[in-house]
Amino acid sequence: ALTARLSTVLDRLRGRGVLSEENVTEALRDVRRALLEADVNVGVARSFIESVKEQALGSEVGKGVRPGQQMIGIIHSEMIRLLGGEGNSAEVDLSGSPPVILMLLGLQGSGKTTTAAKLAVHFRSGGRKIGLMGLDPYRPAAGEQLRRLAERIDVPVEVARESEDPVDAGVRILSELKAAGSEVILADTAGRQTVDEALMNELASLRQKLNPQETLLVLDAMTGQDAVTTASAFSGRLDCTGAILTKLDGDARGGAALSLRGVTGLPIRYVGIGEDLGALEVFHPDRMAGRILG
Amino acid sequence: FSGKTALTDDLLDELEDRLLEADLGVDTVMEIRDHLQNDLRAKKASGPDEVIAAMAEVIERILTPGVPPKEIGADLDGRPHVVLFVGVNGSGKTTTIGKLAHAYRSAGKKVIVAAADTYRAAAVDQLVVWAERAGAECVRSHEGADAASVAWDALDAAIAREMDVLLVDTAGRLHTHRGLMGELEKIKRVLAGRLEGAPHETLLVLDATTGQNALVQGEEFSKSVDVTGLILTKLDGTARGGVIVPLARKLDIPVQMVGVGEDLESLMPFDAHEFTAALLK
Ligand SMILES: Nc1nc2c(ncn2[C@@H]2O[C@H](COP(=O)(O)OP(=O)(O)OP(=O)(O)O)[C@@H](O)[C@H]2O)c(=O)[nH]1
Ligand SMILES: Nc1nc2c(ncn2[C@@H]2O[C@H](COP(=O)(O)OP(=O)(O)OP(=O)(O)O)[C@@H](O)[C@H]2O)c(=O)[nH]1
Ligand SMILES: [Mg+2]
Ligand SMILES: [Mg+2]
Repeated sequence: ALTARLSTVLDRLRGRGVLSEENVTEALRDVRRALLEADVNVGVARSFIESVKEQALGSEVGKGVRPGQQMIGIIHSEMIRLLGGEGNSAEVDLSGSPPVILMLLGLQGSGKTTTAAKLAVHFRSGGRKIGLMGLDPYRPAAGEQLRRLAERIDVPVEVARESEDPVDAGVRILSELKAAGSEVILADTAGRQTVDEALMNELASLRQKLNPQETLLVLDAMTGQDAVTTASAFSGRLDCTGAILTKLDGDARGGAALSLRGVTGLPIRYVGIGEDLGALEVFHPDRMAGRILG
Repeated sequence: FSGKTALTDDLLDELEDRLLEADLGVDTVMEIRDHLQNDLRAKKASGPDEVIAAMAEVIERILTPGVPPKEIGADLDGRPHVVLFVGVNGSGKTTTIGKLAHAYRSAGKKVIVAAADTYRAAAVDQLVVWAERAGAECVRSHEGADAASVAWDALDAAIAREMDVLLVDTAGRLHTHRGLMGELEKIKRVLAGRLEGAPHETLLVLDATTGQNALVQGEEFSKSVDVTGLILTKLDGTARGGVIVPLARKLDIPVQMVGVGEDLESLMPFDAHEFTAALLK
């Protein structure tokens, strides 16, 4: 693990009070490798290393603190800071005037439909009336998938009809769910590629019509270097307000989290940790940092 | 050569970054760079075009395994020829089966698919639509049914109806869930029990956006069910799928085909040359 490697490299510097450029540079080579192996984007890893270097150089090694520990401490706290820092709750704020609308978007297969249902379960425990909106008329049986999940948790659901335009469906279903008294509405959209002009335009138009309070990018935790391209494209075009990382019950290190934070600044709000509808947690920067660093 | 070293090094640095950004991974990129530097020294080459061509050669060599990819719709090993699809959640298994069923149908083969994802909401419904579009038959059961018994029923029907190809869909699963990997092993055993040699192919379906975890996926799925080939999906996006370079070599298996879109026709045989060119663009 990175921490073990760094201890070996840096503890050779015993007895010196200050971390020199040479030994910091050597240690950071190891850090860079670990970050890349953890799927942190090349550019993001580069700037992370730069800021760690800055903090480490010339920093006084405290009494009784080994240089390795000092370095690890800097790396760890810098990563936590970048991932969202301590203190602020990552959660969505539902206190707006109802209905509060949350729109989920992302690449194909990232976990949007499942996450929509999970969020419904999560928010309902706060006593709110939830409504689920399915806006994917493309994927075979997509509407059926959301319907079945909604039935399982007994939440009202409306989905786009076969070959109905998703934007028209959004407008139609919004008024239906409003009339039915939904206080929080979760809008699930079709997966799409960011290079698909037509579908990106559709999403922008949908966002404009629904005017959601939260526009959430749902990203697979095993995403590699592409996390930066994808997150920037969605965030840039759709003005996202947050992200959700899924499939964290796997063993992907999750460097995509740092990449997405580093490049778009989007707050990561929740993480998916399994297939069942209870498998959702609020995002914890410190846990994620530990996972990425390995 | 020495006068051009600085220029070459800058170019190599740039290419190295590009390969890292394409998800080839640190180890593979360093190895490619070392190979390349030796090749270049031997060829006394250093112009940018020569460097890029030499790099493409190194990568293509890695991507050309002992066993070449099979032609879609061609050489069938068994009667029926059984293909088992495995992979993590959302990678594109069900959609790929629809596309491959269509390809086999276009080649005049009789195709049957097994809806052995008995777990996920509307998984069976989704496959049923694809089977209809492709002109394939579909064997299914009720939600929560035993996946292995659906696979068995499908193979039994395929034999009885003298079908040419059976494509078996399975639920997405993460290799970290030991119980689910056990279920996959059982599906494979059951197929082998009903027809000697089945499944003739076990294809790991991998999303092109996947990072280094693909190596662990490949290793773990292979331990469980001996993967014979890879399918790389969603190559129509921005991700380059470079992790298949170290993965194909690690498992010593071919990339059989690539998914380049969501419709029935969007499946192409894997072309190492084309793929490598895209990596280096
Ligand atoms: N293990 C695990 N699986 C998940 C998680 N979230 C979603 N999944 C699974 O991932 C697969 C894809 O989920 P979907 O909800 O269909 O994804 P999607 O983004 O709606 O897909 P498209 O609509 O096709 O773009 C399904 O098999 C889900 O059960 C998670 O946190 N952990
Ligand atoms: N753009 C693009 N999308 C694809 C491709 N292959 C599959 N998809 C999409 O990816 C999403 C997931 O595909 P599925 O076939 O449901 O994936 P799966 O592996 O069967 O998913 P689970 O059964 O839930 O594990 C769907 O929206 C598909 O349309 C591809 O090559 N390109
Ligand atoms: Mg969906
Ligand atoms: Mg499926």
